[in-house]
Amino acid sequence: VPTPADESGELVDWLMQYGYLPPTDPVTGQLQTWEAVTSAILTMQQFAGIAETGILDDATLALIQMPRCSLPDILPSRPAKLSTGQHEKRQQRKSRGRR
Amino acid sequence: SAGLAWTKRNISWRVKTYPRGARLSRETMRVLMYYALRVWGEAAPLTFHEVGGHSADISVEFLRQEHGDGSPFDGPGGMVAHAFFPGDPQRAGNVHFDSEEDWTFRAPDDDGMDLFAVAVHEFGHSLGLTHSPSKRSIMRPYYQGPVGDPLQYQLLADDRLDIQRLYGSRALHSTERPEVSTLLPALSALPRDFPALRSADHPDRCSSSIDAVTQIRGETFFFKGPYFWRLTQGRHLTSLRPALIAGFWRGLPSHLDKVDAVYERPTDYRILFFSGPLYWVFKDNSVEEGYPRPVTDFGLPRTGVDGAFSWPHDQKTYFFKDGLHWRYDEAAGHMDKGFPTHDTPWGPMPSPVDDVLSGNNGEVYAFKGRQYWKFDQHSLKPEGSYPRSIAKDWLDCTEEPYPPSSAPTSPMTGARPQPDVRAPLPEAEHCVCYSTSTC
Repeated sequence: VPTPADESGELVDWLMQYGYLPPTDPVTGQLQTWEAVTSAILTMQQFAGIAETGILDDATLALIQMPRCSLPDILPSRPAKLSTGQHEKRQQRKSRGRR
Repeated sequence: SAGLAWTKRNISWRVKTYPRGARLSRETMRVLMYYALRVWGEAAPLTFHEVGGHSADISVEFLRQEHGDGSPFDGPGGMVAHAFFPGDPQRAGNVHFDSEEDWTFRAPDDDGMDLFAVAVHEFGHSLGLTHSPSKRSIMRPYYQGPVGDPLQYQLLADDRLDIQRLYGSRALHSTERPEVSTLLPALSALPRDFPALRSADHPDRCSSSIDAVTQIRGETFFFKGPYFWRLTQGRHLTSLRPALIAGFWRGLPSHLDKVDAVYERPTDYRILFFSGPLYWVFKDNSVEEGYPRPVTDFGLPRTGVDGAFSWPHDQKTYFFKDGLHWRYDEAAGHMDKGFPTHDTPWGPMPSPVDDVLSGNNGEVYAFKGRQYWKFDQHSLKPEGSYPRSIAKDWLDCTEEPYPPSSAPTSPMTGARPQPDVRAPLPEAEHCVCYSTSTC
């Protein structure tokens, strides 16, 4: 799996810090895939309202060097509450006997 | 929004710590926080009131680098501030500013970080709003420079709608202002000192006894004659000169000679002034309708009181007069049974006392003449190195009031006062800087 170039490490850290990339798995040490990084850059560019190039261009570089609030832009999604119908289906599945 | 909001609409706030060596004065920072909260209170039916002590809903701190919340700061630039959402179980209401930033106010765009702009953004988080992709939103995550005069600043439509989705809308009449209670001076008056004084007829703080002392919103006020001195939450005298009581608390008679006691009512943060047979109730700096009223409303003697204070330990208010004391239940609205009595929980206390004050941690201070005693919050006994000089410990007077050889003994313990290295060392803030050019 292609990994980000070393010089982009700072970018990856920034994207993780502000919620555009999930944190790396501390157990496996799995690096972010380049596809994921590119996708995150696109999301970040869209959020910031700059040209969506998917690469670390001048405008994106300028943006990540700007002073900012340290809270993430994309909050980790919380488990959605199940609707009544979904809940009933799960209960039915649980109560079915094994073959 | 983050999907969570405060369930209450009456939200307390305080600035807990300030940056060292900042170019803005503490007073300026507090005023800017007040105006930043007012921005949100103008759009939504939220009431903000400043409090002292440790239990504010929104607690503002200036911190640096790693500070224990998992979001370390990184020095100038980069991450400048953060705040936690109302749904955060441990950190809700915490608002942190990087103390290593160069916080400014009314400075050019590229000169430091505009504290008001950042504070409005962070308070948005404290109330439940997340970052916005809108380029004009105050909730955009990137610092966009100053946003103009805090007195005139208003939320843009999108931000207004976002906060109203969480809390509903505030229908204001054109002359109404949202309620953000505080005792701060007007922003336009900041560079100047507190109310102007007539010539030099005011009392000398270093040689005077005091009539009353109180803590309001965490600040300490000493009253003498028609004047008062004010100390910040960090016990810094805001001005060496006293200000006129009636000039600051609008509604007291201008000919008022003195006040006997003042205290902040814990149930609604109203401020009560006692002078002779009368008392007044203030909401911030303005008197409430229907006052003054006789002190007999409380079940007190018509001659008035020597002192009064509210004790956070039991949420009761204690009144003192001629060696007697009463205990008033603010929630029930009546005196407790068994009072008045000579035996105070704090003993022995000087009698008659000029006034009594409670500190943030429940410790109690009794003032008489030019001296004060401190009573431990646990044992309720006077601490050994007291009495000490009011002027020296509280009012920024440097001279030794008593030569060591003639130091008086305590009327209670018989002990001579000893130096106490734990005592506060007041510093005076004499100037307010708005930019490097005027500092």
